[in-house]
Amino acid sequence: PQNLTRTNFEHLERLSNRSRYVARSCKEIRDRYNEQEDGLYYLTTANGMVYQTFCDMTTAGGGWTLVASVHENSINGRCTVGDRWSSQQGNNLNLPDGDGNWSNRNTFGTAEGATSDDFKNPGYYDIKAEDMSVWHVPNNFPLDHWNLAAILRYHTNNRFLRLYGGNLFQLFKHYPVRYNIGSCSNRGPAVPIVYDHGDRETTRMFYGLKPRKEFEPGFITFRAINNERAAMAICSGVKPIAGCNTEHYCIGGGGYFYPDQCGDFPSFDYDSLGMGQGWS
Amino acid sequence: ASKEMTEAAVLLFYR
Repeated sequence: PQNLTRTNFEHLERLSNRSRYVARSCKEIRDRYNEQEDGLYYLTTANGMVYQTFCDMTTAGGGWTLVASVHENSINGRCTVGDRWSSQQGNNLNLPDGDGNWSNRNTFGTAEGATSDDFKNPGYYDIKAEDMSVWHVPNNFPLDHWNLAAILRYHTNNRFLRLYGGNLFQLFKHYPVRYNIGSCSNRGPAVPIVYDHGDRETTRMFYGLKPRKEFEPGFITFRAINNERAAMAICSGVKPIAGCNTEHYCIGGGGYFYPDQCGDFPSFDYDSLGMGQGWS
Repeated sequence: ASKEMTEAAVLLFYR
């Protein structure tokens, strides 16, 4: 501390004050302690497990708790190491749930590292929430640049999570992310979104040329299923409406995708990477 | 999907 400048010390002091808050979510910290600054905070689960995560205290009234990040470490991988949100056991018919991380209490990664690798904290299964927000942030950006760097940010505002147990852990218990759980028509809920950065048209343009005929932007959709009966967890920003080739625009999954599209961003690279040609 | 989408992490928040 002796070599800290005065300003720096004040900042550190304020940060250390945050460690005194006891709350189960960023919303509680905002409501109970009137904290208005984005940044890292400590939270506690019902059983008293302490963890640190990022709080968005500014978007649409603030109080948003970061609970997970889905990061594609290798677009060429096929359910290989790093594909925690589908499977790390290869494309395996005998493992329909893959790693099962959408509906278990496993945690991994760190808040500061959430744009460099997958992240999941106890808030994912512990917090009872009403709405979700989603940020698409370019890989490897540091935490204090996330908001500005994000290519897409939106949130729901109709408290839909109340209908599905209050969090994604419970929602995906109702709608398992499992190969062969059903057909394309057995899709989970699609919820309208409010944009914080970007709009329906920018959302559309982020996905491939061919997928644009298959979805309607302006929604977040859970547990889509494609033609080959593979399940995906989240279609971010869109609602599938036709075609059922959801592996090109929905993320996460179970443990098997026919013929060979397994992975966290299942078949986003079908027509190789580039300027959105074909299905890519 | 576009390069931007493929090379961006998807951060999920609750409130």
